Amino acid sequence: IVELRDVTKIYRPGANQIHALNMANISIDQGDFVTIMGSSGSGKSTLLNLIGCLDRPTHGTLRINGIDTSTLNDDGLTAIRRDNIGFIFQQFNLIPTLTAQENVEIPMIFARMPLAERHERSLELLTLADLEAEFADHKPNELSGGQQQRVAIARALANDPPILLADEPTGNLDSRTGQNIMKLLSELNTGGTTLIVVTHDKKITEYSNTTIRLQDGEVCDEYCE
Amino acid sequence: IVELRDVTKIYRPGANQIHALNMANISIDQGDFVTIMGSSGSGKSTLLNLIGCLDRPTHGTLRINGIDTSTLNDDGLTAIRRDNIGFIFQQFNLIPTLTAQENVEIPMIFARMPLAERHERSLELLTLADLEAEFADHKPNELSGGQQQRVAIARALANDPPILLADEPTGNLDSRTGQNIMKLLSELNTGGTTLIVVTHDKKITEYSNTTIRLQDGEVCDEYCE
Ligand SMILES: Nc1ncnc2c1ncn2[C@@H]1O[C@H](COP(=O)(O)OP(=O)(O)OP(=O)(O)O)[C@@H](O)[C@H]1O
Ligand SMILES: Nc1ncnc2c1ncn2[C@@H]1O[C@H](COP(=O)(O)OP(=O)(O)OP(=O)(O)O)[C@@H](O)[C@H]1O
Ligand SMILES: [Mg+2]
Ligand SMILES: [Mg+2]
Repeated sequence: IVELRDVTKIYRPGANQIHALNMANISIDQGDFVTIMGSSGSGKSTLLNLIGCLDRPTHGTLRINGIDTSTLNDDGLTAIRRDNIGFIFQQFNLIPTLTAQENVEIPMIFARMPLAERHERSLELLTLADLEAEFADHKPNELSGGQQQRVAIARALANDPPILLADEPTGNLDSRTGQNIMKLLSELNTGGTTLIVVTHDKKITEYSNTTIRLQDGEVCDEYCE
Repeated sequence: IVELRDVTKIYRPGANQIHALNMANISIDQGDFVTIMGSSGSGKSTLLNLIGCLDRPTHGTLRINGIDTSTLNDDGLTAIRRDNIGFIFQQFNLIPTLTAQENVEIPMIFARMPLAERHERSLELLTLADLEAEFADHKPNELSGGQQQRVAIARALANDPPILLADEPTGNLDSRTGQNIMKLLSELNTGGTTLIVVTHDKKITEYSNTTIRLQDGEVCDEYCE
């Protein structure tokens, strides 16, 4: 469902190039649960942003459901992302002027879901993401870090995407709330959602069936340190 | 050096009040290393923001170095914060238009440090916070999550503050980089800096000499769950 061939991402073309990802070859099947690990700065978010069609590779081919993303213009890229991918960002990226519930509804508005159904589903998803109902009307700056993270999780599930990308989904959560989130993600995977999770937390790799390690932009085989 | 007496913080006065902190009594001595733990939403950042003089209690008395902050106007609060406190924010709060190095220099500009000395010290602090020199000229959106966190750490140390507050300082770091940061903070504490660290990570409590637990806005004594 996701295939990378010789994918390279270079930031700052020119004098001080940064090879954030170098000749990555990765194949992910539908229904896989993949964890991506590596030190801070090793290229994890860069890899996830490419798979999430939020950015384009500098070189190489990336296919989602068999479609080569380099053949798509911006509208095509947005469409493939909206129809296939849910994204839980490392910094949440919630819209500051909207409440938690409104943030979760945004993807549903793009998918043209009727109002009443949107209202109901957004509250269900917030509950599923372990956020108490009383916080649904809070704006992001009226929520704790871990509460914002849970809103970001609920929002990523808005359109029940076939592929769910999570960048450090438990970074701001205490261990019990973190375990509830990992249980939720595991259940989604058991139900058929393809799951790709970036994490620093080794405990999370126990939930997954494959681990990809990055080191300085390179996908490690067994010879990495 | 920090004393809270019956400190309460209520958000949303009126119908849907939120008691984020309720009758907190805490005493921290100079040179202490205190960790604050508790579930997501339990009031940790609220407590740290009050100690950091970024916000005022709704009720109760908070003293920094013996000075009662409720006697201060906004300028007074800013002055006591600038002279005494370094703050590592949970969401980093870096200035997006400035480079990593410029972000670290900002507190030094307010302290009227000469240009050459500021330039040199900001680079030293970034190295101390385990960020490679090549990233000093990156803006926050050109840095990874954990790299931004290290810039936030270096910035908090700009004026060598007697009190250092850290809200989840290792949340976005891999375990090795996280350990380097905890070693740095421990060394600062051994050198006399009072350290107050909010964390979800039990391993960090091993570095500290006191742990405060929060549950739903209450400071726990031994009867908390
Ligand atoms: N400006 C605000 N307006 C309304 N409620 C707020 C505001 N800021 C925080 N809260 C609420 O106060 C409670 C405590 O928030 P706080 O940020 O202190 O929690 P925390 O312990 O730091 O959580 P986390 O571990 O998730 O960061 C939360 O329930 C939050 O929703
Ligand atoms: N827009 C950009 N311009 C320049 N360099 C960038 C940009 N975005 C990222 N980088 C660099 O690319 C490298 C990889 O960044 P990335 O965010 O993928 O790391 P990461 O593995 O997610 O790290 P972390 O665990 O700290 O979140 C970093 O060294 C970073 O400084
Ligand atoms: Mg990242
Ligand atoms: Mg917090």
